[in-house]
Amino acid sequence: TPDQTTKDEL
Amino acid sequence: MNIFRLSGDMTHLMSVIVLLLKIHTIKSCAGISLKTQELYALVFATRYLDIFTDFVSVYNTIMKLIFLATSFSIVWYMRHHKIVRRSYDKEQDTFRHLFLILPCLILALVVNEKFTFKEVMWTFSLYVEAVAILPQLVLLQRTKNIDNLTGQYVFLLGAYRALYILNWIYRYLTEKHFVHWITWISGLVQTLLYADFFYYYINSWKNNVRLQLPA
Repeated sequence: TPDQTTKDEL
Repeated sequence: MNIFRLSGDMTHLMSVIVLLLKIHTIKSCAGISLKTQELYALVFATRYLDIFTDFVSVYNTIMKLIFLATSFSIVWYMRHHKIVRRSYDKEQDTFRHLFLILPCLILALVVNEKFTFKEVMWTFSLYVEAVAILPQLVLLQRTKNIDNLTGQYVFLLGAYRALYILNWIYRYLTEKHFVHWITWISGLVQTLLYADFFYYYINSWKNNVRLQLPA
């Protein structure tokens, strides 16, 4: 999973 | 993914669909701020730079493509469509959004999580999204007549941000060290900008009167 950021959000 | 975020994304999707339907079906963009639409196109263009390099999920990629396509087509409609562009009141939509873009760019260069091009662009897109609604709110206060599609559009946009705040609270509680002040603060500022609109929108809906924003 991508590093724990909010990048997986739109 | 959690229910707050999914419903937030769906509400956001609804807002752009409502807007596209309004513009496409009645061929009118009266009451819509082109400046806000251009800012949103800028937000998606600078936020989704990694759309082809960092794969998160099919859902994520599809939604990014939808937001990019809809935001740019709305700008195209309002600028170049021979019928729609006639209903754009450029005399009223005079917010100088450059005065929003430059401070966001400077702030993104100063306040970011990592000083790389992608990270600065991503942070810049967060700051621009936080203030993107301002030209639209200014236009609504000037034009007085808020048709209900435009009202619904702004309401859905605000609801999407409010749901995202619930999503961050949920993720903070369930995922350890999920702390992202930049995202949270810019998201909170953005949602607060809608607060007074929400107040008048819900009141007008409750008293069943036309939505009037104070001068």
